[in-house]
This record gives sequence, C-alpha cells and structure tokens, in this order.
Amino acid sequence: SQTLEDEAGSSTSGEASLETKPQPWDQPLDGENSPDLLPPLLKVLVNSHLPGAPRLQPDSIALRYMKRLYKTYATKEGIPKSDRSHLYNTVRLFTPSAQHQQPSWGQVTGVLQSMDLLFNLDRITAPEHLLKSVLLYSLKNLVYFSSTTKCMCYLVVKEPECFSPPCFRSPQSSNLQFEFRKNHKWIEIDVTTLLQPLVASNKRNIHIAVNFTCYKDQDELFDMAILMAPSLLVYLNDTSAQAYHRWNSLRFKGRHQLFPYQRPMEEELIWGRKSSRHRR
Amino acid sequence: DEGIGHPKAKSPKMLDSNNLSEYFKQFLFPENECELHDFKLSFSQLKWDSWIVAPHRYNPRYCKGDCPRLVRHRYGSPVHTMVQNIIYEKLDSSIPRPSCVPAKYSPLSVLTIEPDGSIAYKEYEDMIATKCTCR
Repeated sequence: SQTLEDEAGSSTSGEASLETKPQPWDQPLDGENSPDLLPPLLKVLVNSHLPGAPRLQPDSIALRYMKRLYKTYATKEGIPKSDRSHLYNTVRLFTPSAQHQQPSWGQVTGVLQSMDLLFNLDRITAPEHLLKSVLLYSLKNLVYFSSTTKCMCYLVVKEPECFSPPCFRSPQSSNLQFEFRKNHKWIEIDVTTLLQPLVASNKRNIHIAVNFTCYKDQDELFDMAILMAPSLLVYLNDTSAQAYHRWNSLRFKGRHQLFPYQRPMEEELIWGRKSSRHRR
Repeated sequence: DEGIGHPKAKSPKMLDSNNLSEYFKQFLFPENECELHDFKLSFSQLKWDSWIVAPHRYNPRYCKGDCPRLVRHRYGSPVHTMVQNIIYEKLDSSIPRPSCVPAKYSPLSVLTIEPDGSIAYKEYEDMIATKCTCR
C-alpha cells in the first residue's frame, strides 16, 4: 500500500511510472486466479505456463522416456524417492529445433549416419546448474548386434552463429561399445564436458554435429536401423529456494537427532519443577 | 476451580478415581483438536493437466482444528503459544487464540511440458504438509 500511496501522491510522475512500469494487474489472468494470488511456489508453476498460453506438443517418444524417468524417481503420489543419492533435482529433455541428417551406410563399414542438430536451451534458468548431459538416441526399430559390434561417435559442439574454426569446441570422439539386448531401446552418449562451458557461460543455442559409425565383423550381416534424431537430456541442480534440496533434508534429520527428547515444559508447569536444591 | 478448563468443554463429570485421565482429558484436549486433514485434487480440476503430466493426483493436506490450552510437548509449540492463549482467555479476547498451522512439509516431484515443447522433471520443496502445530 505504501508504494501505491507514493504513486497516487505524485500523480504526474506516478502516472508516468504507472504507464511505463508493468503492473501486477497487467499479468494475463489464469482463469479466476491471477498468478499474484498464488503462493510463490505454485507461481513458479503457473508463471512459466498459463493454461491459455500456446505451447508446442512434445515428441511422444521423449515423453515416454520422461514418464519412465518420473516413475523411477518419484512415487505415484509424487513424493521424491529417498533412495536416490545424486544431487540433481531437475531433469530437462530438449528435442532438436532443427536437424540435418545424411543417412548413409556402406556394406563394408556400416556407417550409421551423421547429423547436424540445433538445440534451444532457453528453459534452463540461471539458478539451474548443469551436472550431467547426454544425447539420448531412441532406436526406431530393434537393431540386432552381436556384442562384438563397436560403434564410434564423433561429436562437435559449437555456438550456431559462430562459423570460424576457433569457435569449434575441441571435437571429442569417444569409443562407445554397445551390447544390445532384445528390449534395448535407448542409447545415451555423454556430452557433459562439451556442453558444460557453453551452459555455464549462458549460451542457450547449441549446435551439435554427430557422426555415428559402427563396425561389424566381416562375415556378419546385420540390418542396421537408422537411429532417430537424438534428444538432449540435461541433469541440473536447481539452487533456487523453491526447489527441493536433498542434502538439506538429510542434514536437518542429522541435527534433529542430536537433541533427543526434552522434558516437556507443560509437565513442569502442571506438576511443578523438580526441587532445584536436589538438582543443584 | 471454575476458572480452569476449556470454556467450550462440557461441565466436568463427577470425579471418579478410575477415570481420572478422562476427567483431565476434557480440559486438555478439545473435541475437534488441531490435526492434519487430506485434500486430494487432480490437476485436471485446475485445468493444468495439459501441461502437468505427473502426478495425476496431488494431496497437499492441510491443518484444521482447535488448539488445546496447554500445547507445549504435543505440538512442539513455543511457550509463547500458551502465553497467547492466557491473554485471550484472561485479558483480551480480541487477541486471537493460537492457530492450527502446518509445521513440516515434504517435497513434490512434477513432470511438466514447457511452452517450447521441452519436458521438465522438477522437485519442488514444501508442497505437502506433513505435521501440524499450534502457533
């Protein structure tokens, strides 16, 4: 009310500031509840998406993966499972906003494909710190490898608007050995070391060039499915007050056990204190 | 001493040695005592199920009920709560009696679809009341 009186008091400048500064009542109303009436925590939920706000529909395979991750991490009532030791309290899955793919494989080498992928990571907020990041491949059809099949993945990560060579992150090639079983549907490629410096310096548009090659034994024939465009999975530690900090609750429990049962005050009030002489 | 006892409590029964605890109970614990209650809602009722994928049902729980006059150990209340109750009963009934409010919470995991089509799993602090107190 103080600020409102100030603005009402100095009418001319107040009106000017009222016109320029967006006022709480300017917020689009979410049905009957304007976001300001909600407790701060639900405001985080509501502000980022008002039901009327347009939204893109997620990739169905990505949604299936995240639902499975949810069941691993939380109970049906939504309580985080306490048997988890890692520190991330946020996991975000991004599908590429643009991709260019050259599916090509030779009978000799079985090169799978190379792809140019563009990811927009604007949804990562400042308090969210990157802990781990993987490219997540879902196999379109089941692929039958023997366990001796070796795959090589060659990654280059860079900022899209930057084309001269110095911008290219030192390309990383990692020797990935896959052993597929009947129901194997996902492949994860760790890109944490490549992505960390970009996310830490608030770069939110990431260009990843991927070259996937699998070698097979001479006498082995295998029908190599083309891998679908990967999603980017980032595991984050949200340091904001609204987020759940696992180690806080563990530390609180420890402290609580330090002070075991205290004689309740009202028992002393009702039945009188023990003789202080005796205690002295 | 007619001054003791909850103003709403029924008139004390004749004191009978073998139900002494019953006798005291009518003074110490009101009928609808402060405690935790369930309230199960689904995000579809709030029209948020288009972007909150999980959980389907959310039970934030809430605290409701009267606070006993001597609330120390049972609710972990500070001595101030008893002082406030005495002020209300003896000095000025415009001062509110102690309120039944949550004392502890547990987190909630939420799976949401972001406006850009990305998907987020987040764990939010203090989303479910797990214990009540009188303050």
